[in-house]
Amino acid sequence: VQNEVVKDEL
Amino acid sequence: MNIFRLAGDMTHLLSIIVLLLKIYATKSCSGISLKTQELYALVFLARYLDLFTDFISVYNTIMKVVFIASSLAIVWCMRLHPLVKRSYDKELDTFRHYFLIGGTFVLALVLNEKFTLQEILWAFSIYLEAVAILPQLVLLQRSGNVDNLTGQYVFFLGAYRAFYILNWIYRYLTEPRFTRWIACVSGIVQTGIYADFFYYYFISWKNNSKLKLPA
Repeated sequence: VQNEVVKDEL
Repeated sequence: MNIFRLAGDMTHLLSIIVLLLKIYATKSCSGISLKTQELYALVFLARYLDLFTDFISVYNTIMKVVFIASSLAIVWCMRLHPLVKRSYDKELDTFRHYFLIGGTFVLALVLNEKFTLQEILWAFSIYLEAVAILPQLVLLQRSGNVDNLTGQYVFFLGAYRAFYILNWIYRYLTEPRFTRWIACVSGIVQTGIYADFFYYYFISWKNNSKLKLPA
């Protein structure tokens, strides 16, 4: 599964 | 986390502190656009939906809570605080910001990373943040002279996204699969909108004169 681009920015 | 992003977040936090200071110290919100503050509250509420579902880091969670709480506090202050709301320039703050909300929401429906509610709202918050400052800039042009704290508030708000652009360049160069086109393009547009303000802000700082935006 394509790993979700985690939204780590504010 | 890199230095550019940390500088960006701190500058963003500083802009909110300057605004709270101005409202608290002068008990006045003259020169501040309520519409821009409402748009920012909407940006944070739409973007930080994952506050309770995805835990990134303590820093990330604390900053999200601070941004949501402060933007709602400012809107509450300008709408309901008996003393502050009297100084709101209602007749000058006439930008039709509902068009900004509608336009950016439609754009988010078309341009998003995935057609899911959370992704559409995230893209909406990114697009809306890019144009949220417009009512404030229009209000500054109409109200002529800009008081120092308001000028500094807008300056820090513009500077924070400029730091984020450096952060995206840094991450693009150092992280193999980093692509954040929606935030990147929108962030460049957002910083561009401040360009003329930065120019007049620099001129006023160089000549040590009062900041005046041409009508």
